[in-house]
Amino acid sequence: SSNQRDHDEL
Amino acid sequence: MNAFRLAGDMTHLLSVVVLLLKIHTIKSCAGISLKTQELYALVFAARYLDLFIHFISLYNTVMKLVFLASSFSIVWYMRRHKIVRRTYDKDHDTFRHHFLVLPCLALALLINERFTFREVMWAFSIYLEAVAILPQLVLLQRTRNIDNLTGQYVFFLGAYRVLYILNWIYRYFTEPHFVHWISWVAGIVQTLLYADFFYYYIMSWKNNVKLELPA
Repeated sequence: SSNQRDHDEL
Repeated sequence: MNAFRLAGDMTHLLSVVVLLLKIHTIKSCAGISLKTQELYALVFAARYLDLFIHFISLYNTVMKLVFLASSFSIVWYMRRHKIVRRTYDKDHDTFRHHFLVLPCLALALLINERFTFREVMWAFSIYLEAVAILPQLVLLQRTRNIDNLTGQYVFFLGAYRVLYILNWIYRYFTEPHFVHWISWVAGIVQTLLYADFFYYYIMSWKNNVKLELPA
C-alpha cells in the first residue's frame, strides 16, 4: 500500500 | 476520483452547510454536541498538517481548507457567540470526550502506516474521527425535540461514511494495490455507529413522525 502516502482522500 | 467518493465529499460538505445554516442563520446550536465539534476540529487539524507541504490537487486543498475553517468556526460560535452559545444544551452534552483522545493517540503510535510524525498524526485523526460522533449520538438520545436540521446534519454525516465505503470497494477493484486497512477498519467502525440512528431516522421519515431516539 504505497499510494496511501499521498492521502488523497479527505 | 469516482462518483462514490465525490458524492461522499459532497454529503460531508452538505452536513457542514446544514450545521452552519442552523448556527449562522437561525442562531441556534440546540441539539448539537460541542464535544463532537471539538473532536472534529482536532481531527482536521491533525490530518491536514501536510496542507501546505504536500500538494495533491486544487480540489483537495480547497476542501481541506473548508473543513478546517468550518470546524473551527463552529466551535468558536458554540463557545463564544453571545446568542448561539446560550442555545447550547450543556447539561445534556456530558460525554467525556477527552477520554477518547489519548486511546486514539496510543493506538496511532502502535498501528500506523509508517512511524513518522505526519503518519502517526494521520492515523490518530482516522481513529479519532471514527469515534467523534459518539457525544453527538448520546446528546441526540437525550434530546426530546430533535429539530429537522439537527437530524439532517447527522444523517448527511452518516451518508458520507457509507459513500466512502462504496468508494473503497470501487477503488479496490479498479486500482492496483489499493489496500488500506487502517482507514477501512476505522471507517467501517465509524459507519456502524450510525446504524441505530439511520434506523430511527428512516422510520421517522417513512411514518412521517418526529425523530426521536429511544434512551
